[in-house]
Amino acid sequence: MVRTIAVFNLKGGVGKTTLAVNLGAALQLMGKRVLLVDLDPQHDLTMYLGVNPAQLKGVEYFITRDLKFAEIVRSYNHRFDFLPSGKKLRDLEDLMSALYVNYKKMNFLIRDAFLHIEQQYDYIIFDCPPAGGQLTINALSYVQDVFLPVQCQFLALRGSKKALFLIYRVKTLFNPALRLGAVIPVMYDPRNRLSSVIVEKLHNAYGDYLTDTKIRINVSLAEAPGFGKTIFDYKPFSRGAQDFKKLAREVAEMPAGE
Amino acid sequence: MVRTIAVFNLKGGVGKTTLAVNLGAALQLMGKRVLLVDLDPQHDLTMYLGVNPAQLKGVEYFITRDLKFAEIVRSYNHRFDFLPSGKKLRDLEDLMSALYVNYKKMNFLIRDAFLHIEQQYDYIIFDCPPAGGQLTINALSYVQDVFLPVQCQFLALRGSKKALFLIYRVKTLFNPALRLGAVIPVMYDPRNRLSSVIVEKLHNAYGDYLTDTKIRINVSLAEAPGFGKTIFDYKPFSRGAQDFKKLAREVAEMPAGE
Ligand SMILES: Nc1ncnc2c1ncn2[C@@H]1O[C@H](COP(=O)(O)OP(=O)(O)OP(=O)(O)O)[C@@H](O)[C@H]1O
Ligand SMILES: Nc1ncnc2c1ncn2[C@@H]1O[C@H](COP(=O)(O)OP(=O)(O)OP(=O)(O)O)[C@@H](O)[C@H]1O
Ligand SMILES: [Mg+2]
Ligand SMILES: [Mg+2]
Repeated sequence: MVRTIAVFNLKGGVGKTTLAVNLGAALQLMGKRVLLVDLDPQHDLTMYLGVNPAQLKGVEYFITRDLKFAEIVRSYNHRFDFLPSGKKLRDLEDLMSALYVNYKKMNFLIRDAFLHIEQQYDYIIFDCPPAGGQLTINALSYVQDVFLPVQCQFLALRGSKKALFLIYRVKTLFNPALRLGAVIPVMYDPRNRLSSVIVEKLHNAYGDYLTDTKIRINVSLAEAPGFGKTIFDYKPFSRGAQDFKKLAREVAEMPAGE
Repeated sequence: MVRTIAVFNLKGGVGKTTLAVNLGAALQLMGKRVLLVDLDPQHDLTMYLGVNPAQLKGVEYFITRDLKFAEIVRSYNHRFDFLPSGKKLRDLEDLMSALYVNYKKMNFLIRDAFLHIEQQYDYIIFDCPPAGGQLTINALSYVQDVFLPVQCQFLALRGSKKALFLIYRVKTLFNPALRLGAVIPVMYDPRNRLSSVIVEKLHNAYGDYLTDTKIRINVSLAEAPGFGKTIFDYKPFSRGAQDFKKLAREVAEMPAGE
């Protein structure tokens, strides 16, 4: 039974792509079949894995059914699979926004495409752009779980309120099975009090949604993309590798949605 | 002769608001008359200075000329002034986007409002949202200089290309006086090689636009907003305080635009 996850937060630069890549990689190292999907017209996930998005026919061609899944999907070192995003993803989003006014069915394009291939995997993880636009709404209209990475900084709580409201709206309007799967404290700095104060506030606000695992600040996580590698291929003994391994175990043990 | 500056970058979480607040504060400590403008519907600058945006009639009421400048402007401890952003700023942006199709003059609302009060200050610094929407275009249609903070991370260069293109478009269409004033390396980590590699790349790409001052990563900068203070009132001897003082001197020595 596949688990479909959208890594989502309206705020920029909080660590969504880093989470999607390394959590996916860690799950694969536990033996799971994993598919990562780059849903960001900025192609960060695509580039983090060392792929050049120029001249690339990416996930946008699968969503529109122009090309078959097998013609677009790639393998990261024969470990996990991923759908890169190409230059046309931006155009697709603009088109969806323009058509949405007239054709509400625009928000099920992703669902209709992925229903055909989801059974090939144990986990499908969508890396969303930092926006509540059509691509994000499409992903939220399909997935079961939202993973919300929250930076351990001032205003962390406030930033996530809008994200929660969007999840609620999509759940009510389009996808009753959608739920907040996990809130993950990221860029946690054990050396300073601010981080632990923020985690405490997150705990009061989110209770059991908050993962026990905190992804600590670790420069190796920032360096790995420069080599087109996951943290496990770049620095397997780093804090970043340890934390994502721990998070993957925690995720695998979560009770799945109905 | 006032210097008008937009702190701008399409990427989220790179340090725009932190820069606007602490550079502004540092310039005031050099004796300059400074006005900060919160142009982000997320109100980060407003909250960084300890102001609650709920029930607040903010900069949006000045842009629409509903209220006078004196009715909205606030003072930070009798040092610099600032225009907070209130709840209606989001509505104003939506309205501007809707009207823009028909009324191109929508992008001079900020210019028309600020021309009346700019002579009261030496520096007016706009904190922009991480987006190229109507508010940002309005700010860019008015200011002389764009300050682009760039995080010392993988993909730093790539992220700034779109920002540069937007600056170029606004300069060509609406504001010939606009120019890139400075590219500022931020969140520089002296302990790891990645930062200096990125700075080198930034230097090759931006040459003299790149400031000599790099804003180092310093948790005091992240903690100060929790107390509603600038770095100088929170931890005046911290690295963050030193770096922003240095940046302010560098900025003050820049030749002003014509
Ligand atoms: N735990 C961490 N420790 C150190 N650096 C990190 C960590 N997590 C992420 N980073 C770095 O922070 C930056 C932002 O991360 P990332 O791209 O994953 O965020 P994002 O939320 O996907 O951003 P965007 O909103 O632009 O898509 C990157 O340079 C990344 O390498
Ligand atoms: N030099 C620094 N050292 C440590 N933390 C920093 C530094 N600069 C900024 N931060 C922290 O990084 C986070 C993002 O900074 P900031 O809010 O200034 O970015 P921004 O670009 O304005 O974000 P947004 O796009 O959401 O407006 C904040 O928690 C801030 O305190
Ligand atoms: Mg990302
Ligand atoms: Mg900001």
